[in-house]
Amino acid sequence: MGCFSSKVARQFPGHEDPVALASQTAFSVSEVEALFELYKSISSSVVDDGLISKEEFQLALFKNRKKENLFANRIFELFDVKHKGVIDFSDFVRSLNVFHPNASLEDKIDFSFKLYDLDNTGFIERQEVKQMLIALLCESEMKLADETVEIILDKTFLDADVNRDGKIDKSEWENFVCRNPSLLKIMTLHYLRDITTTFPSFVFNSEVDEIAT
Amino acid sequence: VKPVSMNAFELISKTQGFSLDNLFGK
Repeated sequence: MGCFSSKVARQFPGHEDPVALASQTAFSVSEVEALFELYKSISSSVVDDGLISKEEFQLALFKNRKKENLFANRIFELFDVKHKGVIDFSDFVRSLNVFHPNASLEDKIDFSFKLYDLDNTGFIERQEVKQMLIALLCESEMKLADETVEIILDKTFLDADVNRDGKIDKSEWENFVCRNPSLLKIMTLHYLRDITTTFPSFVFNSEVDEIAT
Repeated sequence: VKPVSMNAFELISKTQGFSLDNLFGK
């Protein structure tokens, strides 16, 4: 097993022991191993270097490696926990963990806050929301007049920015999503519950002697 | 639903153009 593990570690930089990863996340050991099957497939789709590049991430999401999408770019940046421009396996598991149906609400709120805090200032600022909104409206070919976008932003900040300082802080965001729970829908991926049945081949490539479920 | 009746974040979710489910080949 030692030889196999070191070979895996060599081929997949950032690969951590599945038992350790399972102990730090909502995933079982079997689920971490099933995620590794998925990871192997995505990380070898363009360059077989054991890491997920932005291009490979885009290819997995859009079946098109050149597709640019501001929201997808932001998710890639947040998955790239070590800021290396690539997602290694431990980043992949820890990031997907936030989307697990059993992950804490606090983690989901925290991740969603970072998603919209494009410039990492610790606040969701009006111009960040506007930038994302305009980019996505263009991509979706939905035409809205500038005035309409401003009305939507005015209403949103009137509701969310309780202290009226022009930006949404973490506690205002918590309060806002509690009043608008549909905003957290994108933070839960139900497929993560069935990941072992989606990628059953993990059983043949298991690194652990006894699969803990 | 009219866009103007949504808050900005709802509109972003609705126009994001993909789902992370796609990662699983779904």
